[in-house]
Amino acid sequence: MLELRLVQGSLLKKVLESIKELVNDANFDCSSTGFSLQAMDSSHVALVALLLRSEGFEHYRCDRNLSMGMNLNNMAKMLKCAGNDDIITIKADDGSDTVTFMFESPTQDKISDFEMKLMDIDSEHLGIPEAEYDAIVRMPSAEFARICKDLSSIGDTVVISVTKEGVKFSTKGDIGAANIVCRQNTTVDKPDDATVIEMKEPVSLQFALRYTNFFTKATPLSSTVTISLSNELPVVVEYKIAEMGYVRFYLAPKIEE
Amino acid sequence: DPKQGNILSFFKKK
Repeated sequence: MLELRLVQGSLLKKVLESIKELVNDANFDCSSTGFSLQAMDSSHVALVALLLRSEGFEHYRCDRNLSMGMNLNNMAKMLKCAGNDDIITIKADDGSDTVTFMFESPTQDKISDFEMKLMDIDSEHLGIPEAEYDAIVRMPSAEFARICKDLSSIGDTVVISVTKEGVKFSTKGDIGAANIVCRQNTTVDKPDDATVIEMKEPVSLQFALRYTNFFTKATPLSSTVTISLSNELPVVVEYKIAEMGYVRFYLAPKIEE
Repeated sequence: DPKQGNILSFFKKK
């Protein structure tokens, strides 16, 4: 028996909107730790890791570990039917081939339930090694989204370079080239508006903008984004989910042949 | 042009 009650149901709606274009089908894993997911896109270029910790739910009952295969597009369709202020409860019985999403309006005058068919998905978990990153950039998530969008109108790939000067996003295309440099800036009114750069080693990596643009669909989840880079490792683009956990996107770099 | 890397060459199956 599984019953997870999330008062801020809009968080789950935003999570689905942030990953449904990158991943088609995925297993949601439920354990005493929380509600989580790890999945790759169909070309195995990017990986998404989601964690919603059990403490973040108003009620969290998970009698035994359960893995539920879902089509994310279909799940997003159902969650779109929940109001932004609704409380969402996820329910499943042991051995059932369906999951139920229950939506309660804040005043309890409208209660809906949507039953979705589960699917069998063969997926193996990947071990993500703990890494010490050469550079970690924290910046406003809207700024990162803007940069990815702007650069993708010029080129297909972005080179992200961190030096002591700041973080530089560069692209080249048929019509020309573009460079955007963001310097560390902590003298802001709101801490979330800061750009903070921690650098151990200079790093420069090239990525496909098609994927970074998928990641920025998570912008509504968090006002800041953390980009962790090491030479010759996948970049980690992390959006924290207030009080609950995170969505992390890992993207394999482009490699010189 | 640089070649697109693959996640499976960085992270191994458990």
